[in-house]
Amino acid sequence: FNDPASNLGLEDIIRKALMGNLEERQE
Amino acid sequence: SRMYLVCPMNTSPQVDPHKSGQDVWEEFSHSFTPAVREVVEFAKKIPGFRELSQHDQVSLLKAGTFEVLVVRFASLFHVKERSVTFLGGQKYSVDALRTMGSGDLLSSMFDFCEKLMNLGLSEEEMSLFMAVVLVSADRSGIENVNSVEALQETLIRALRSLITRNHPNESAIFTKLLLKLPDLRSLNNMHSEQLLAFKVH
Repeated sequence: FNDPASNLGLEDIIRKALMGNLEERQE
Repeated sequence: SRMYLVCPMNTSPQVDPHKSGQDVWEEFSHSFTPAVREVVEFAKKIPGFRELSQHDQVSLLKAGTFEVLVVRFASLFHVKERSVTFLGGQKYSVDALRTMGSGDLLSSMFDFCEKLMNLGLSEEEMSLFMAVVLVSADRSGIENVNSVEALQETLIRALRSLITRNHPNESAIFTKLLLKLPDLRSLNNMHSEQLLAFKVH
């Protein structure tokens, strides 16, 4: 419970939304 | 005892008493997800944000999304008529929301939004301010503080120059805007506590 953003699924939404361009960067 | 979800990011504060906690949460999550995605898209457009490490991009967004949303949706809080428009489009009076259990967070949100709207900022100024809110080197878990700090300084300089250019006779606006940053932090903390209480409940 020390990290509400992770517990509430926010991190997952953020990672998925970021993923597209993060993959571009890794290429 | 009837449960309410008095967050304007929710479609409506009414919660179907027949739904399980998990279902209620999923429905709520479904309603705020597009707004969170919007913040991520906004972040991607901040010059220099994509150059930060993946870890720091995620950390900044995790810590700052709520604060960016408060600024972005400040216009949902109607100070004069003391009401709030929920994302479903329905308006609720502060008194009605109070009977549903809203407390200090709602009053603090009203104070904040009133002061922010009174500054009369343009859309461009608001966007740059949201970028400054998001790129804060003192968020927890940042691994490359120097890079975030450098980007934060660039954004603050750009905000100062934009405000000075647009409001040459109101030099206090920039200072007032920077003083909003700690106010947003405290709203963020209050909000986290309420989410936690909701989750525990």
